[in-house]
Amino acid sequence: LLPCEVLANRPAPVQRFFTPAI
Amino acid sequence: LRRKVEAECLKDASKKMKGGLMFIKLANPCSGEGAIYLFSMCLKQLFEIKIFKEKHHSWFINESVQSGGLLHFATPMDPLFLLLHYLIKAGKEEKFQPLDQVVMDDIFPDCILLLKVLELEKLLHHVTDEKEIDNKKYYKYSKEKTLKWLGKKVNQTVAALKANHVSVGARVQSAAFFSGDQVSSDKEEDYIRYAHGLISDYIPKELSDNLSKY
Amino acid sequence: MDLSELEKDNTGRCRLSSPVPAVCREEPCVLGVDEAGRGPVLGPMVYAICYCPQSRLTDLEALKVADSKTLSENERDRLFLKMEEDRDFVGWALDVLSPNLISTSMLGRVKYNLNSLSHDTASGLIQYALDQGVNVTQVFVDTVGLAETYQERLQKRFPDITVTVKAKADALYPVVSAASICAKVARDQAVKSWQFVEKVQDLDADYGSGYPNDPKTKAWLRKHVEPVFGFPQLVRFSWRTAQAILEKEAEGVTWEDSAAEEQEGSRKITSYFQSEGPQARPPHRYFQERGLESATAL
Repeated sequence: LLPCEVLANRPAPVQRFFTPAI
Repeated sequence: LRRKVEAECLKDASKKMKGGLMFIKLANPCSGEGAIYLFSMCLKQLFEIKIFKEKHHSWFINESVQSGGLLHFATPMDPLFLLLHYLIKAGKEEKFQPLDQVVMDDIFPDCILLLKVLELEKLLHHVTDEKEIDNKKYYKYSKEKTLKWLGKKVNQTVAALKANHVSVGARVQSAAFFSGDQVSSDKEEDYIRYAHGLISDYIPKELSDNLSKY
Repeated sequence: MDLSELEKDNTGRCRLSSPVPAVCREEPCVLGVDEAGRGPVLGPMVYAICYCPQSRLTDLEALKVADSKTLSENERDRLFLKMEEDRDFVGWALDVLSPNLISTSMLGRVKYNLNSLSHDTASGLIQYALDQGVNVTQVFVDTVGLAETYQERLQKRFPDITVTVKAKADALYPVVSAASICAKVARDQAVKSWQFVEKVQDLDADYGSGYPNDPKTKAWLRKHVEPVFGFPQLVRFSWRTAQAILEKEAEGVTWEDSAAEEQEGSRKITSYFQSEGPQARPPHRYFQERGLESATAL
């Protein structure tokens, strides 16, 4: 759940660009 | 293409039937308008659905992004709050009636599921007077009993607010920015007022006013 | 040059330095400051200092560390190696500022602009030399922003040192040119061996010089822009070139404090005149404070 709104519903390369961390 | 993430038992139709989970629309006991609830046939339990809906959120769901960032919560809820809606309406006729003639609603026909909740009879003792004729039970709404029952709810809620360190004092811009110590300075009366307000989200306005006097 | 620390994590900043030559702790030393990679839209910006005893300035000049801008990349690498060989009287240190650090500083809520970042990095490196025990008596700095204000600020910070801030200092003072060579060698190597933390497929590393007007760089940016994530972190998101491409190619994003909020606020005034349903009582503050509302549809 992101603290911002991406104004689109679309495919996105999440695995490649987003590394969740605590 | 809107995407959702939901529990397996909800997603898969067959599992959903087996688990007896159904999303139903019932009259919101405070406003009388339609609201979504979840009913579990096997648990014979009612759940309220609340949406976490704050601006500027979105989801990453697997390899996609989903705007809106909504989050649905299912919370167990005392079905009496919803039954009250019908009992009060029928109570105006000032006579004892069988439950299946009271809990009827052509706008929200799923309300009959409320008659399947666990230990329904025990629950009804809190808010109705009853009579038994030829092994059939007849109920009449009792305002006194209901206020007493709601009084207990307020006390339980006060205890829960304290146990969960919910700040009930002067309005803070968001509970998230709250430092715990101020909670201790909240007065008992603030807790009771806050608990009354919270419960008033689940009962009609008139009953809320009566409860406030009570 | 061993940039392995940067390769481990290229999203922050990292400091590299040579050992301090013993003679630099005894004799009065001259120190030069310069940077590399200030203009490019991608890759790190590197700040470097180079120092040697006053008495050995001619030896440093003999290394032909003339104005580093006139040197080719190979010549710079060769000269850097020679300085490494002469480590008995030449010392250096550098700060590698990653593109991510630059972007997040410039785009943060509290703006920390490139000039301030540069000035603070330069002062930090001079302080580092002093902390290492180098007997610095003179400093020459290539200017960033107004030479006078910059000189004043540095002189105030280091009152016991004679500070000279000048434009084109790398063409005037060999010790600044030597610093510039260290910075450029580090930056070229960092860009060449950049470890993409994004597992970006079909990634060609042919991004040219990184300068915004380099057609290769512009083509590379356009090819690698991703509508949701923007660019790999090699790119400085705070650069106009990058922002222009994002505005055209990427999805919009709104944040809690984004400008759109004000505009939304104005709309709220009008909404007073639209009754929100006769007696629709707002949800209790317990729910309002947590952004929770009843679900009327799934």
